[in-house]
Amino acid sequence: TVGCAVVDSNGFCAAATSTGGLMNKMTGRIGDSPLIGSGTYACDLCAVSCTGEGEAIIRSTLARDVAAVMEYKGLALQEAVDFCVKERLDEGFAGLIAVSKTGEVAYGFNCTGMFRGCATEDGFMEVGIWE
Amino acid sequence: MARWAITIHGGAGVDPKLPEQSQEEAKRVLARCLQIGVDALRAGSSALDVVEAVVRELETDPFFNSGRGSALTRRGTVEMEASIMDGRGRRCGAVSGVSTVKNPVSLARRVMENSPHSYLAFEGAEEFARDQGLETVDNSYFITEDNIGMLKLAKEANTILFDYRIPDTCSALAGADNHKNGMVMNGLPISIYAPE
Repeated sequence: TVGCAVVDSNGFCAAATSTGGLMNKMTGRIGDSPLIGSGTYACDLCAVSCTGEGEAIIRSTLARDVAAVMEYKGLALQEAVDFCVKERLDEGFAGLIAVSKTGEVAYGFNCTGMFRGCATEDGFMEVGIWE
Repeated sequence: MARWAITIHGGAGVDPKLPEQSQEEAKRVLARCLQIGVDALRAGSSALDVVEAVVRELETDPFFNSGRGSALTRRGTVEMEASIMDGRGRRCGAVSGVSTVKNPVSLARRVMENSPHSYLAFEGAEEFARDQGLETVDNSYFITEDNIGMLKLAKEANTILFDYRIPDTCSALAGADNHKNGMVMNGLPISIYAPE
């Protein structure tokens, strides 16, 4: 699974996710990536793209939950990401990336590593795999 | 003016034994795709255009599980899915079960912008792609030698893989007393998963 979350110079957010799914999956199986609110979500506050165990991400509506705890609990982006990865996945393993309308980037995962990269207008740029 | 920012991923759940060479290759692909997004944002592109362009690039590179290099079904075929969402107005589009569309994320965007729906799947999605004039290729374009090998390992281990870990030989859990002939998903007996 691959994904991207962006906030542009006008403060507008967008997210996209794309995948081949699970190796050795049944034909006809649908995972979290195409489900808005689970694998992908964007609103005026933030944009989120998730990856990992589809079934866990679907049950937790993981991408929407990041936006929801920002909206209703007033958490900042990284706090919201950490809360959702820690509290919402039950026994599932997943990771997610997110941006906020104020130009922050964040990510979180509870499994071994996540291929990721991020960059901000003030020059920060990072590519990583492990914790 | 707001400050732009971008983040990308190539999937979570990485085999701790991933060879150094593969790690470097992954970082090269990530850095290249990230730069495409940064350059577009510096040029003033919209968030929606940037996420589509970057995910297209990730789909086209065979290193990650999407587009070319997608995971294989138990039949050895590719069925891809994608979604896109514009925070401006919370518009969205999604596709599932596509097997000939070169860039599924672009089809998802067409669903959002040029159809009365937000989600199309399988034959309907394929038909819409042709109506929209999107590039389509034979399913074999998406299949890589690496993934044919991974599917073989997954079948031998009687498991379904959600990540890049190489399946161990028949997982001890696979022998666990669970129904569904010992099928394992994500290294756990499938019986622990509530029916999808």
